[in-house]
Amino acid sequence: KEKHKILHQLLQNSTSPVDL
Amino acid sequence: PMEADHKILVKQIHEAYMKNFNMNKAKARLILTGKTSTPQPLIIHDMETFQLAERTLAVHMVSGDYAESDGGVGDRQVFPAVACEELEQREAEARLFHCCQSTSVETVTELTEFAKAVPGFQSLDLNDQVTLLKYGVYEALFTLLASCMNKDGLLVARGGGFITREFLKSLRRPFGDMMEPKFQFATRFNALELDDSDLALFVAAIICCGDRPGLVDVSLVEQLQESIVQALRLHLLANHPDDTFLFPRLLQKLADLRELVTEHAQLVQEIKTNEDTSLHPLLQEIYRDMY
Repeated sequence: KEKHKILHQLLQNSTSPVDL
Repeated sequence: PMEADHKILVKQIHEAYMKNFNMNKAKARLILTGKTSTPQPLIIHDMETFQLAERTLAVHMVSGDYAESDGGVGDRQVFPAVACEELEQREAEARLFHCCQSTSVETVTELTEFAKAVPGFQSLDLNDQVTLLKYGVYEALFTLLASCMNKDGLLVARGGGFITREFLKSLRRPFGDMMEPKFQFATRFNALELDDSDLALFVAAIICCGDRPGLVDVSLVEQLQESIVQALRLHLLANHPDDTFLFPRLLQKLADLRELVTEHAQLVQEIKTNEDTSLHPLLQEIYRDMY
């Protein structure tokens, strides 16, 4: 899960690319 | 009832596509053929016009510096022996590479939202959703990129710029090798003359693919893939009645896309190893242990 932290985050909530 | 089911799925996927992607083929074609009331895109054909584009299209071409503590693209000490002009060129190439990354990150975000809106996707195991995105986003990205390309160049910055194929080709290795295979793919792919409704289903089929490495529940993903592929087949028959072989020809493109992504991942790896530049954390996640 740690390896794909941002993908998990994107899937679980809407994150704007600016916040990444 | 099956006929009705596929029509509903086609509609839902097409709507999700139109809602989540900032650029689509219809919009891109209007700009590329000059049939739009918006200003003509700024043509980027050399370093000078690239720098002009960086200033005028700043909002959408803004490039983050993802450098870690090992020095960023602006670290002049890395090239002590390189003449000033060449240094400027190298820096511009690195900035261009970062612009490409920003666009990729934005598209991956759009693709994620699109995938979430595909009926059934969110019912999959979360780890499988991650796996499908990890392996699917670049294939999807190069499919969408084809919509923004013609034989002479590529629409960038939300249609505000047009970067010529010759300029991209003229960049120093390995940057100069980056886009040419995508143009070659786009020429063949665009010859199929798909519209946005076809593309929406094709992109959904790319993402919901049952043979990605490491899937937990393969059969559930296969079921989802089957319903999308069937919807695509029926939709193509209805939408392109004169082209009966379009569906098998389109399925063949999936193999081309896989090859394109493998080649691209190798180039990115080469850039990461040999160039003083950095990779966005989201893209790092996708490339890590990919193939």
